[in-house]
Amino acid sequence: APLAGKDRDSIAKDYLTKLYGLPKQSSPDSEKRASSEMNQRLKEMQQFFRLKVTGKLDDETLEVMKKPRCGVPDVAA
Amino acid sequence: YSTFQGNYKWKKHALTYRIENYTPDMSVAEVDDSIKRALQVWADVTPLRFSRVNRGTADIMISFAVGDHQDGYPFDGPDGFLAHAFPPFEGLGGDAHFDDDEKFSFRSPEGYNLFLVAAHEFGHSLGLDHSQDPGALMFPTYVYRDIDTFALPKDDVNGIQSLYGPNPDI
Repeated sequence: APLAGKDRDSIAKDYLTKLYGLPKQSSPDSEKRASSEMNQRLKEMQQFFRLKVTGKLDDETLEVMKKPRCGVPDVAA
Repeated sequence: YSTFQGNYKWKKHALTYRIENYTPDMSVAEVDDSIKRALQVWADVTPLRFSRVNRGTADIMISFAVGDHQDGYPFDGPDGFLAHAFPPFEGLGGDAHFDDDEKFSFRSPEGYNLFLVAAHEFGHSLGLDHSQDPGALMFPTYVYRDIDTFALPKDDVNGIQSLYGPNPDI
């Protein structure tokens, strides 16, 4: 079944936090900064997997995030 | 291919490994064989040689664990993260951990083939980072390959030989 927007976001946040250095928490007043951070990390991930680099969470990007994989981060920790 | 930032590599060619525990998914002999062959993949193309120890601390400590196993990188239940390994350095360096919430297999394409997962993780244990080449063993996502005809892809051979050079016996 298609995932709801919130589930998609939470999958993406979890993936980017663990593998692309997205900061874990952001205060409510820094929503804009958090969104820009998320776009940046999404771009890095899309670039790594040679996907279309948009900084947006599209279906193709989400599919890659759901694949079984190694837990070592793709960017230097 | 890519190597870890900071030039992590073993300063010696004779490395030891120890299997600390076993997954219930496979027999002890199957796990032993999968691990041995996964290390041999890298030994075939480099001067690195691996010998097994059954006690004490080995360069590459191998274990099966679930959830938070106290290394700062908790596993996440079935699917998702299958395993992880640390680049070469003292202590935790080189160690490989496998998520025992996965179903590992010996020869079958069902579940996750332990030989393939381990061969990837040992690439990290020796100093390779993830490759962006989708055909490389060091590509981050799991793909089943026929293990009877498995040959280390060229990208991985180039990567590991950039760290240790070629196998002098060939």
